[in-house]
Amino acid sequence: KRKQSTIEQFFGKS
Amino acid sequence: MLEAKFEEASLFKRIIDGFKDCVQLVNFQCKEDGIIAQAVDDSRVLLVSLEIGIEAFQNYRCDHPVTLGIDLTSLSKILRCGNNTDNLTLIADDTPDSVLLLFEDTKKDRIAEYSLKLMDIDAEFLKIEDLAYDCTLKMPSPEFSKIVRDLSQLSDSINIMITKETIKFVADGDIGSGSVILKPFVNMDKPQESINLNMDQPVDLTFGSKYLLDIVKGSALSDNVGVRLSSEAPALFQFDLKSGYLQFFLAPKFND
Repeated sequence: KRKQSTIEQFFGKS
Repeated sequence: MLEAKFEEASLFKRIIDGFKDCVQLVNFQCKEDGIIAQAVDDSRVLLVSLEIGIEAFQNYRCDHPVTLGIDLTSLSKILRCGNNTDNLTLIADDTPDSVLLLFEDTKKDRIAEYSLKLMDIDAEFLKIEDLAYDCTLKMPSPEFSKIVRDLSQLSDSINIMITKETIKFVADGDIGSGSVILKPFVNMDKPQESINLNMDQPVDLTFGSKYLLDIVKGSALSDNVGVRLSSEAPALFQFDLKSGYLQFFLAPKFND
């Protein structure tokens, strides 16, 4: 089974 | 004071239709050099980033930066009221609680005016670093849409594998499996039909089909789609406007 990552794991708050 | 006039309402309609199904509450930041918007879907997997440059407008004036908090579902209802060929002008004052949409049919001397209430949307603006991608692919958007729609019937995940000269889409689910293999090629007489690939590193990534199905709705905006893939970062799917772009950043699925 594959685990979905999220955007916040890659892009920080500006 | 903001006054942004599209020559044809259809352009703004197509832009909004390109992402209204995956995000609902969006802050449109209007500045003197154009309009930008950014929003993340509820599952925090897909980031939408829009930029509409000044050249996309018949004329554009924005004396002070203003943010328009808009519910896209409500905006779509109003955009349906205008004819595609009408001029459409967005008008707002410097501290607006609503935005005016003015549809003008220049031939029949017909004017329709709608006011949309604005919302206070608390959404942080994520900083999108300029990443070094492993692969950059440019291909016809209808072809990309068909591959996504076909393969998403077979599985809730679609795998994209790129090597030196090959682009492979694979879906493997309960009812069966499917794969589409493309090769880069140049169509001299119809360049937009070409498939261009620039591969620095091979990639083998998996994405949720439901997000790709939302992304391909941007195909109405451009003949081709730019796809930038990295094994370390969200994939970028970009539809270029005459001036500006609609970008989707999609976080991948990993083997846990």
